[in-house]
Amino acid sequence: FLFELIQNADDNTYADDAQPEATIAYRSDGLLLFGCNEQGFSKANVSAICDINQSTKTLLKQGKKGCIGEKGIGFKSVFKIADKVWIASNNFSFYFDKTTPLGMVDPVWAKFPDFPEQLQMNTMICLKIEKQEDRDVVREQLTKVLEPSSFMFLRRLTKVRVVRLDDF
Amino acid sequence: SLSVEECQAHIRDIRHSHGA
Repeated sequence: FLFELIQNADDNTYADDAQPEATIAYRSDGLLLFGCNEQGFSKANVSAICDINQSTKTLLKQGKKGCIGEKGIGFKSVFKIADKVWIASNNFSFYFDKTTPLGMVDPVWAKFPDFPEQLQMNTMICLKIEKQEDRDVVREQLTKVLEPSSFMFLRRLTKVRVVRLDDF
Repeated sequence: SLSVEECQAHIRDIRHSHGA
C-alpha cells in the first residue's frame, strides 16, 4: 500500500515551480501520515477516491496509464491495514471508515488529525492502523522497504522523506 | 482548484448517490 501511495503521488499534478516531494510519518499511536506537495484534489479526484467502479470506468475509457482514475484504485489498498482513513487537500478534509456500511467509498466531512507544522503538506492521507502487529511491521519496515531501488521508475517525485514520531 | 464549499457539496452528492 505504501508503493501505491507513492505511485499515486508520482502521478499527481504539481505546479511548474514545485519540486515534487512526499513525506511519510509514523506516529507511535498507530497513525501513519502520507503527504505530498501536489496542486490539490480536483472534483474528479474526489470522485475517483470515493468510487472504485467509476474510477475503473474512467481508466478503461481513457485507456491510458497515469490518469486520475488510478488514484481511486490504488488508494483502496490502505484498507488492508487501516479501518479509518482521513484525506486532506487544500482546505478541506474528510474520512472513510471501513467498519461502516459502504464506509470505504462513503466520505464523511471531518477535521484531519493534528500533526506538527513541519510535516504539513498540501495533500495528506492519514491511516489509523488498528492492530498492534500491523503497527509493529510498519514501524520496523518503513525505512527498510523504501530503498533507493524502489524509486527507480518514478517520473516526478524527487524526494521522499520518512519520519518516525516516537521515542526512537 | 476545488473550494471548501464545492468539496462539501460534492461529498453530499456522493453520499446521496450511495443512499446515505
